[in-house]
Order: sequence, then structure tokens, then C-alpha cells
Amino acid sequence: KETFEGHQVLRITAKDEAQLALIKDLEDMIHFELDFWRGVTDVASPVDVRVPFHSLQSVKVYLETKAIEYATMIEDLQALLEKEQEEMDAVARA
Amino acid sequence: ARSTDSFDYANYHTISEIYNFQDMLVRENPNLVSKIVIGQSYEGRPLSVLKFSTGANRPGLWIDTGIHSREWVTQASGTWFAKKIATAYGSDPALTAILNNMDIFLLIMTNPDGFAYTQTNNRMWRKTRKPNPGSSCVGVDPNRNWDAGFGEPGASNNPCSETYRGPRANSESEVKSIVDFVRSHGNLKSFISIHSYSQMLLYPYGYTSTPAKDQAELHSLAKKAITALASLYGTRYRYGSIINTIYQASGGTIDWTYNQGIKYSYTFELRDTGDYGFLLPANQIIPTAEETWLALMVIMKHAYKNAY
Repeated sequence: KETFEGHQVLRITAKDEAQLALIKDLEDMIHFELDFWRGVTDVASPVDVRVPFHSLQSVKVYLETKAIEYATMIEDLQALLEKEQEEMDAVARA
Repeated sequence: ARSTDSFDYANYHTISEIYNFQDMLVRENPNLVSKIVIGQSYEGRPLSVLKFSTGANRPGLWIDTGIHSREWVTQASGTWFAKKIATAYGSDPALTAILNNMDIFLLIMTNPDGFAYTQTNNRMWRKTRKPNPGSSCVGVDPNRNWDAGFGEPGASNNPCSETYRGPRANSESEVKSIVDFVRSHGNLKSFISIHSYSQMLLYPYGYTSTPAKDQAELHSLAKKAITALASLYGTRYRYGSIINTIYQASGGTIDWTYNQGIKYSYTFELRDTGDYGFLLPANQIIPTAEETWLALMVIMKHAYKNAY
């Protein structure tokens, strides 16, 4: 079973079209293995992206050097998944 | 659960529990609900549509959930919708009037292989599970596999992409089965495909910026629908055409259904109040389903009252 230890989901907010284009460039950086949960649309809409642990530092550095704002939407994806699984197991037992 | 009354709608369930739920609902409501198997998935799972009907040869309203398997709140909401339709018939005048004149078709498990895979191997799986010859990457995005602008910008030709369109339109049995059903039925009046998250109600087109012929009506109806939705918990939705509201997306479900003449073709992106993405906590399933139901009713009522 694939686990997501160390993965985070970042919420990225562009302040203008230029930053939006820079975020769009992330989509083409295949080696980061990013999973866009909410894709690049317009400046008013944040972008949510799941970042594997091995890419976290690089992606954050990329965003910070371009002065693109982001927040950590999900700090520990695996912890949330385990909680979800525990809830399902509890229901099944009940 | 021993019956659909004791089924726990406030939690996520396995695929077999949902299939069992469907069978129970059919057994409990033999004069209203039947199950139609319209095809099977790549791995051989049934594509079971619940048909809510009170008469023969009626026009139909279609709802599907879960085409992107990791969007668990959609299958969970679909289960709640099924029970709601069964219980509201005879007590809710608006739904009763609809069902006295039209059929409702509900496909809860639109991508069953993907859903099973989310529960056994990879919770974040979105696509189908058919292998791609020549690639180690599996699956096709079933919302890029329809014959509407297929292969144009807004989908990927890379099998490793989450938006891989597939080798050709309708290459996925999960898509082809719906296509065959829609064509053979020939009289669907609305088609609503449900996704999550990001809180949007969208209408065609996604593959072209040319406005849909009925854009004004679709826009106005979307506004009514999201207003009804927001009346329950204040959940705010955006609405508009796919290409103008999200981005260019080719080969999408409702672009194809609209081009088939199903005027009221919409796609939902359900709620994410609390920044959970695809991991919406189970305690939000019922509020999500309840508010979405209000919007669904607006669209279904409109389709019923504005025959074409």
C-alpha cells in the first residue's frame, strides 16, 4: 500500500499573472512528482499541490525565491489518511 | 447495515458496502428503484445504475458520482442522494412531481476500479486502472476520454499524467458504457456529473471558448442552483463555463453530453470547507450531500418544467 509519509499539501497563492505563470511552470517539472489537487486557474484562486517529501525543500525554495506566497494546507498527509482509515475501521467494527 | 435505514451515511464505506447498499435499496423499494448494469469496468466490476421510475418510457435525468475515484465525498453523497430520492418520493411534492413524469438514473460508482484501488493501494488514485501499452503508468483520466474536443489542448497525451486522455475517445469501458447508455436511452434531459473539491458549478464548454448555444439559460440556472445550495450552510460556489471558470479541458464528460443534445449538462465540484482537499472528514458528508441536494433539485425541477 502506498503511503504518503512526509508529503505535504501546499496552498499557493499568486499575486499576479507573472507569478501564476511561474506556478504553471511547476507543472512541467516532472522530477518533483507533484500532484496538483487544484490546478492553476486565475489569480483569485489558490493552487493546491501535493508535494512528496523528496521534493519539499526544492519546491519551497523555488516558491520563496520567486516571492510566491504559500501555506501548508496539510502538514502531514499520512496522519490524515490514518485518521480516515481508523474511522472507517471503527465503523466496520460497529 | 441490515437496511438502508441503518446504513451509516456519515461515514465512508468500502465498495462492497456501497454495492450492498444499492441492492438493499432496490429490495426495499421494488416499485420505485431498480438496478441496471450498463457495463463493466476494466477489472470486471459492474457499472450499476440505480433507476428511480414510476412509469414506462419517460424522459430521464442522470446523476453520476465518483468518476475521479479519490473524490470520496462524491460517492458518499451519491449514496445519500439515493436514499433521499427513495424516501422523498411521495412526501416531497417537487420530487414526487418529477418522478411522476421522469426517471432519475444515479450511477454512484462510476470508476469502481479506481475506487477499489484508493482503498487498497493508493488513496490518491484518480484515474481508471487499465494498463497503458508501452508505459509503466496505469490508467486514463475518464474525464478527458469523451468524444468532445478529444486530443485538443486541455488534456495530456502522457500516460503518466493525471489528465492522460487515453489512446482514443471512449477507450475506457467506464466511459463507453455511459456513452452507449446515453445513446440508447435517447431521451435524457439533464446530465449532472459530480466531482470534488473547490466548490464550483460548471456548464459546457471546456474544450472551446465558443459559448454554448444555451449559455444564458445555463448561467442563470446555475446561479439559482448555487443560491439554493448556499441557503443551507452558506457554502459559496463559483459558477460558469468550464473554460472560463477553471481552465481549458478537452474530452470532458458534459461537453459530450451537451453536444448530444442534453441541454442541462452540468458538473459540480463539491465543498471543501476546512482545507482538506480530497480528505474531507466524514462528518462533512451529510452536510455536503444536503446542500448539494438543494442545487440538484433546482436543476432537476427546471429540466422537468422546461421540456424541450
